[in-house]
Amino acid sequence: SVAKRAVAEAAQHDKVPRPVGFVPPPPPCPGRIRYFDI
Amino acid sequence: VPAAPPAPLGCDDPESEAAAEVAVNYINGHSHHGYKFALNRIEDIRVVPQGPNNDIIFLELDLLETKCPILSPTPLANCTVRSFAEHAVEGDCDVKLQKVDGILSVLASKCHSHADSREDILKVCPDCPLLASMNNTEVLETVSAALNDYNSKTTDSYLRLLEIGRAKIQYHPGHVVATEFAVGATNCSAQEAKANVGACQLLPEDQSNFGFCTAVMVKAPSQDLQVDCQLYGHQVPAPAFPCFPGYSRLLVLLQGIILSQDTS
Repeated sequence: SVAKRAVAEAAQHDKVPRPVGFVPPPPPCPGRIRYFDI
Repeated sequence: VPAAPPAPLGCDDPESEAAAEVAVNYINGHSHHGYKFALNRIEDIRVVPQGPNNDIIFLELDLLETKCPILSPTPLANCTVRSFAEHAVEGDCDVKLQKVDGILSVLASKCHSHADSREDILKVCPDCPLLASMNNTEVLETVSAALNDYNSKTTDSYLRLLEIGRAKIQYHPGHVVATEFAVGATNCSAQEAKANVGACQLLPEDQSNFGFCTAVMVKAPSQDLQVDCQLYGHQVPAPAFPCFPGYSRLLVLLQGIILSQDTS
């Protein structure tokens, strides 16, 4: 029988362990501002 | 196992910057009014492969107006971006490019420019003069007085107004109208124009000589008018700037209107 695990519990187990100090890469866009934002 | 699709291009990747540079040069080369624009930010980029070494690239660009008039021969790299306090003008452009064997070309572009909101400027700089509205009579009077003053004193060619670039009015302290406008040399000397100004037409394209004037009219506490005009000398016209019928009767345009420009 397939037991449906609680989503939170499943998410907990499935989360890939991140190395200490892991910094996610900046989103690819939008890019850097060259002068100022208006 | 099929090769993983390439990672999506980041907006700050060298390929994106190269595409944006081609796009900005195209936009400035095909613009007929106002000022040159510089790249402020690549908002988004999307690449749609068409086959080997053949991609369609969709760019979303955020540009800022520079102080160089569109007819100025000054290279864009030497054009100062107008500061926030000078009432900056922003351009939003969507550009479609094609990259074949590494060569980029623009297929279409659509741009809209708008001045920064007055509230934002006044928040940061309460006393900064703001862009005048399009049909401000003080601006039109100042431009007309300034050009007449210049033409009455010059020993060179009689200049005709092409368009008003921008204008700002300060009411305190003192009442000051500052304007910038584009001009073109005509086939008359200033002396000949006094006799028959109607005969003075802009020089034909192969001799055209455009320039730019700045004028400041102080209305209070005392009256004063300063005008400075610089002509660029004959430039080989860029193919993107055709002379069209009625060219010499260009409408007077005032920056601060929403300029929309579609090119394809």
